[in-house]
Amino acid sequence: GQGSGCDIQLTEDAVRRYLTRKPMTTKDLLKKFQTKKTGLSSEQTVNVLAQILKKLNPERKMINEKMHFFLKE
Amino acid sequence: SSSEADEMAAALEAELNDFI
Repeated sequence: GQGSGCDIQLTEDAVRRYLTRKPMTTKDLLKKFQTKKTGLSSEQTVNVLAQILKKLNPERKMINEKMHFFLKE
Repeated sequence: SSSEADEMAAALEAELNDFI
């Protein structure tokens, strides 16, 4: 990021990039898009992320008994 | 806090459950 005001945006592209890199749980994703970084409310974050995940339709796999999402390149 | 993250993760999973 650049400078102290480095914003993170919750976008389809950003989510796709994370999930292409490695499998992540919903909680992992939420950590990447913390409300204090995106400026969104908790509710907005959940809604937007849900829409993006439905659209991307990532693969799912269980790792350590937790559901992880990932995308093949 | 981590409990807020837990709540958000639960809400997100609930949203996705309709879909999965």
